[in-house]
Amino acid sequence: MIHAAGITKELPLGQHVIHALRGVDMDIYSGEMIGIVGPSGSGKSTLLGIIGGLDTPTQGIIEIDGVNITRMNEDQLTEIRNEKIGFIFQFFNLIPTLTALENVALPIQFARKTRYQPEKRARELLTSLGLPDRLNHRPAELSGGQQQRVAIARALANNPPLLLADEPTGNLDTESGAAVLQALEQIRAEFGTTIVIVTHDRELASRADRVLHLVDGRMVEDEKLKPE
Amino acid sequence: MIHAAGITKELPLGQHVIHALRGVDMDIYSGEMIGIVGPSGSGKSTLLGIIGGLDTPTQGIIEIDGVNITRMNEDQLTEIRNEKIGFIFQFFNLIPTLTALENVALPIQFARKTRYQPEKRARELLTSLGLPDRLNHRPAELSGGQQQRVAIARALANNPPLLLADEPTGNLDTESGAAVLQALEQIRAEFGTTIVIVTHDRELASRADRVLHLVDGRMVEDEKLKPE
Ligand SMILES: Nc1ncnc2c1ncn2[C@@H]1O[C@H](COP(=O)(O)OP(=O)(O)OP(=O)(O)O)[C@@H](O)[C@H]1O
Ligand SMILES: Nc1ncnc2c1ncn2[C@@H]1O[C@H](COP(=O)(O)OP(=O)(O)OP(=O)(O)O)[C@@H](O)[C@H]1O
Ligand SMILES: [Mg+2]
Ligand SMILES: [Mg+2]
Repeated sequence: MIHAAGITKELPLGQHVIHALRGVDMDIYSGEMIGIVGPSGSGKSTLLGIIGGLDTPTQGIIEIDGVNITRMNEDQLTEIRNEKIGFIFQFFNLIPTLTALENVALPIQFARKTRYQPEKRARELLTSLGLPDRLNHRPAELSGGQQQRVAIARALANNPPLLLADEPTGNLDTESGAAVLQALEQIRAEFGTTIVIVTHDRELASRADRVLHLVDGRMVEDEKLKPE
Repeated sequence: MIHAAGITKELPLGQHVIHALRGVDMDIYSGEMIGIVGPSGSGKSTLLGIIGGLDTPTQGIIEIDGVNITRMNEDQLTEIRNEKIGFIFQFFNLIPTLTALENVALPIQFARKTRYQPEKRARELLTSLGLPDRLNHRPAELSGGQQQRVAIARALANNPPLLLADEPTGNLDTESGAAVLQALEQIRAEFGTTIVIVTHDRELASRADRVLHLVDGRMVEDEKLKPE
């Protein structure tokens, strides 16, 4: 599903260059649930953004389903992202002027193949994540963990084959976090979705098939948790 | 240090009213470390904002050090907040155009009694939280957990007698989170700072003297963890 080779990311800052990623190689197979863990600042969000085609590496290639996305232009990337990738951002990136329902319905309205009825699908997803009575709230009228769950619902809107989640439970209590994990496991069981989760939550990481350990921009360990 | 009686908060939304807090009573004594836990959406951030004088209750009173802040005007509140209260926001609220160093130095420059040399104090705090080489980064040039630590350093800048922290470790790995907890315990041991921490992190909550449980806008339990 995902093949990454020699991924480096250099971020110039004033006189310095920050080496956010220093040559990362990674293969993720279709239908796997992968955890990515590592210290704060180790490059997890940067790596996820590159895998998701939201950012380009300084060096290296990324292939999604065998297609090299590293040299694509913005239009091609936008199409791949809309059709194939659901992204849960570390700080949600919800549209502040839209309600929870409108935020989740938006990607469905943009999809080329409209498989779902936008508002109905948005309502179902938000209800399944515990927010049936917050549909008409805008992000500023929601708690931190409620915003996070709207961001999760939005990423699931088009039922993408690849789901990239950056700290999806950071603002959730144990029960809400367990409900999110259960929703992800159910999607994977039903649709074979490939799920990559960056997390500091050990409980969540322990449910992955494999956990990739990132330290200071390098992948230092690929830990298999479950027998194949 | 803090006396809260009958705190309610009603938030009008369209035709409805959201009852974020439904009559909360609470007493917090000087030098205590208090945890506030509860499900996502239960009213923790709303309560913390009212205690910190950033928001007014619909009903009820809040006294800080015996002074009723509920009917103060904005100027009086600003002065109390600058002199007495350090606030760590759930989403940091860093100033995007300032560097990490400038964000932390700012409250020191605003303090009426300048006890510290702003830049020196900011540098020390950021270094103690693991960010010695990120002083000149602006928030957008920092990882999620690095931004969180800048927000913590900023709240500690004037060494306030009362520290209010909303999910201070949500974006931190276990080691960075432990370093934050250690810094808070050290401050309390050295200065007798009163610390109120909203958290979903059970490890962090278990280190408090008492844990207050909030459910659906009500305080349902006041759990003493340590013998007085
Ligand atoms: N401006 C607003 N208008 C209407 N309702 C609001 C507004 N802000 C918050 N709420 C609602 O008030 C309730 C309490 O919100 P609050 O942010 O205090 O919860 P919380 O306990 O901090 O949750 P979390 O753990 O997810 O951060 C939530 O159900 C939320 O939807
Ligand atoms: N625009 C930028 N310019 C310079 N350095 C940056 C920029 N964005 C991020 N960095 C640096 O790159 C490194 C990797 O950041 P990244 O956000 O990927 O970390 P992370 O592993 O997601 O951390 P966290 O767990 O705290 O979210 C960090 O040290 C950060 O300071
Ligand atoms: Mg990150
Ligand atoms: Mg909150």
